[in-house]
Amino acid sequence: AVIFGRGLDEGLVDELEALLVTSDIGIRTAEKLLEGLKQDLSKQELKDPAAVKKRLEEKIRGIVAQKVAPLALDKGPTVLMVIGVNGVGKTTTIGKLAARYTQEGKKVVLAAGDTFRAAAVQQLEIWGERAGCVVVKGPNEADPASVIFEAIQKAKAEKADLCICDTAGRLHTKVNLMEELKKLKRVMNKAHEGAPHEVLLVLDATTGQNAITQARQFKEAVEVSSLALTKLDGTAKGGVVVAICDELGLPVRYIGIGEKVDDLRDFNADEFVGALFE
Amino acid sequence: NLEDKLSEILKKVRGHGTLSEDNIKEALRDVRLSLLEADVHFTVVKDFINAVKERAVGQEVKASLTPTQDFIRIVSEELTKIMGGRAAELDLKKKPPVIILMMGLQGSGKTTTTGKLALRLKGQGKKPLVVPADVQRPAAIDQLKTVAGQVGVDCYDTKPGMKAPDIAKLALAQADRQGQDVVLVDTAGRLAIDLELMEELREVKGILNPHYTLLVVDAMTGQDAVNVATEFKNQIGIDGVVMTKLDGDARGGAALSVRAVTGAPIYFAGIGEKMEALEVFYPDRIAQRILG
Ligand SMILES: Nc1nc2c(ncn2[C@@H]2O[C@H](COP(=O)(O)OP(=O)(O)OP(=O)(O)O)[C@@H](O)[C@H]2O)c(=O)[nH]1
Ligand SMILES: Nc1nc2c(ncn2[C@@H]2O[C@H](COP(=O)(O)OP(=O)(O)OP(=O)(O)O)[C@@H](O)[C@H]2O)c(=O)[nH]1
Ligand SMILES: [Mg+2]
Ligand SMILES: [Mg+2]
Repeated sequence: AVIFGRGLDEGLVDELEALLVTSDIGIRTAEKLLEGLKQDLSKQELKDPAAVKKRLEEKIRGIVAQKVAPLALDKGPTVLMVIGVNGVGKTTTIGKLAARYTQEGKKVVLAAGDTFRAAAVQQLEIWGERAGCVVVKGPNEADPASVIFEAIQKAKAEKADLCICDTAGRLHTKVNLMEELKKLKRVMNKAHEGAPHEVLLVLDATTGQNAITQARQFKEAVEVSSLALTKLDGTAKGGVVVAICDELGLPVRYIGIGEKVDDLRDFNADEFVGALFE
Repeated sequence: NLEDKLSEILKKVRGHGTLSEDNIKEALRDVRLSLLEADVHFTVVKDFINAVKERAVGQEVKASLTPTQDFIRIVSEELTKIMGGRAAELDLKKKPPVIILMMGLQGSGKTTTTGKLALRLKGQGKKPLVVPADVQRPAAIDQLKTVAGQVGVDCYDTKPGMKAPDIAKLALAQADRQGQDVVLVDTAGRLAIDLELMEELREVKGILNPHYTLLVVDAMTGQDAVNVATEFKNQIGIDGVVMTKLDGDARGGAALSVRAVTGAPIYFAGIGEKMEALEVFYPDRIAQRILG
């Protein structure tokens, strides 16, 4: 517990710090938030744990409740590019999104843009079957750019509303793979001017402070539009999203709460903050 | 090395010459911040700092002529106590087949690691059988079969619709008949709080009676590492750990948390997506990395 000498009671600071840090908000962000409370609250309020907690919840809610309009499906087709490091839940999230939009009567085309990992295409194909939509794939070890190009062309020809492009998981530290991502973005624009209309970065809620680095690097490489936070059905709180929203202003569109096709929800700031504090 | 890393952190403290109780506090704060930023669990850090503090403010440092060096030595010793001094090795000199069960959260790298481990053991003269016991993830069976083909090892022919415990039984029987001397069983990713899936894992373990039950942990895991390690240890039992995706820039504090909570050796480090990307885990290297 740091410099809260006059103001917050030390026991309360310890308790709040433990709560914030163990939810992966990060020690720096936690300290910044607790420091900020001193400006926001009066001397009396700082002595009242209930008032302090309420103000802290409001502060965090203010940071993560970023305004984002629903995905506009009027771009003939809207192209959604899904990216992120290995194993975070990109392919599964795409399957869930495809099912949601197909159930809403929209025409969806999926691009099997992970041509590298074992059985990645088969995995997306099964999701396509579950969702009831077309999956465009290439031959074994095809260039992901050509698969994505072909998928967008097909989506245009079939007057699809949405084309979701799956990409291979990649660590942001791998320069050549990040360059490939930039190339894929250029190819999408070539296939359909204005594409990709949305770049969705998928983050795993069990990830610690490295998620901030991921968000920074992916944003720098391909201009991320929004985030999906998966595996919130576990014990991890995904608190690292607070620092990401604060620093990069990226909105969280969706959360993943399980492995089944319906386990996708729109991000709700109140629920998210509520879960952090329970 | 570790000492250099700590010296760096304590640079501001060194300027004071002798180590007083005040600048020990400051040094401890810096070490604490560094560990928390590296994703080491809040409580693990608290216990660690207290252990260091107890020794640092005690006679050990007070009477010393080289207090800063002693402080550094204490931190390094306490870290080594948790992480372990040297690399741990799997003991494969057991009556064959040696049975290895892979478990962990969704997406941690189990299937990939199963392939990597099979390749490594093949290189050591073993005849591995990999067993796809994940029957829920789409194309999981395909994934392990493909990987087995890439590394040139036998793969049990799991059919969709089979149940994990039956797969385990049949695969063991096959290894018996065909003479494979290591059996590596890949399982579905699961949450430790998923009662049904943890029960399934217990059942599979009961059938296999594995020599090694390995928890596969993603190096970028944050505070949740303690929950995961504790639950898997209490409910299933952990003989060892594999930490994956260490080729990224995550500091890997989860390694310290998992070690502190389970005491299980971390045998291997996954350092890439290719089948060759598996190496022995070096505790002192990761301790340096965690300190930043
Ligand atoms: N519990 C839970 N599991 C999830 C969720 N989202 C995805 N998963 C699981 O996480 C694992 C990895 O999901 P994938 O969709 O293959 O992840 P990916 O990012 O496409 O992985 P790569 O393509 O290999 O980089 C699978 O076992 C999924 O079922 C979620 O919201 N909750
Ligand atoms: N860069 C890197 N990627 C890895 C490493 N180990 C695994 N991966 C990647 O991480 C992703 C997930 O790996 P999987 O083997 O499918 O993970 P899993 O634990 O079997 O996943 P589930 O079965 O869904 O729980 C894949 O994209 C792998 O290529 C590693 O050490 N480094
Ligand atoms: Mg994928
Ligand atoms: Mg797997």
